[in-house]
Amino acid sequence: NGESKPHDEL
Amino acid sequence: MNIFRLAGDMTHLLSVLVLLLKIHTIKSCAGISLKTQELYAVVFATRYLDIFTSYISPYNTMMKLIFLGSSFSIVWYMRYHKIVRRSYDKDQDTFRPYILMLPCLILALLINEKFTFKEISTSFFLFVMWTFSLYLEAVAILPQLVMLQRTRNIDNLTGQYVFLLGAYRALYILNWIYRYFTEEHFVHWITWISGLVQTLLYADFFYYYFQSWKNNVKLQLPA
Repeated sequence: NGESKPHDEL
Repeated sequence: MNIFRLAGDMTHLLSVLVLLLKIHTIKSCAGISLKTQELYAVVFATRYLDIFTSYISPYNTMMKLIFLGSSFSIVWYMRYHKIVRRSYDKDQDTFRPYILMLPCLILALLINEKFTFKEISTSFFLFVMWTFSLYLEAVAILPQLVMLQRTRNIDNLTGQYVFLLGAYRALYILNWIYRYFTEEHFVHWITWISGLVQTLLYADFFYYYFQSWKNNVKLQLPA
């Protein structure tokens, strides 16, 4: 899911 | 997503809305640094280059579009809107953006996380741009803080705008602490250090903002 990607934050 | 990060994003959104409200309703950008607004437009443009290639969630995409749209429209208002541009005091906004952008670009080329995220298909260029946007965001407020010290009377909306802008990154620091303890392998030194530097740059503003709120007097930064 998207949460694990390093750039999941704005 | 955790409460600190959501609060951070909402505070960031609020800061942008406060600024758009000021510019759009009273048609004035008095006390606002165009240089800082242009730097933020560059920050979002280089941060969200992969907006269409790496989908994370509807929330993520929507917020990226809002930040891109609002930052560029604020720059447009301050540069080209016939009424708003008259209230822009360029003599007080003399910080040269390139002395911030070049060191951030060089630093991004030298220090970035590409070496730890081998499995990410993101190209080196995107990684450098993303890291550049992190470093640039940390210092983008400087022209605005310099301008605040020059313009004696800071109006409430401008003060609230800068306060919210500083508060959002402080909330993000809480988010990183929370994620560090709840998610394994969540270590992003580059993000953490630039976020900490960014928040520390607001330290004296926060102090005077709190003093003015506590003593119920007009916000004034010492020259």
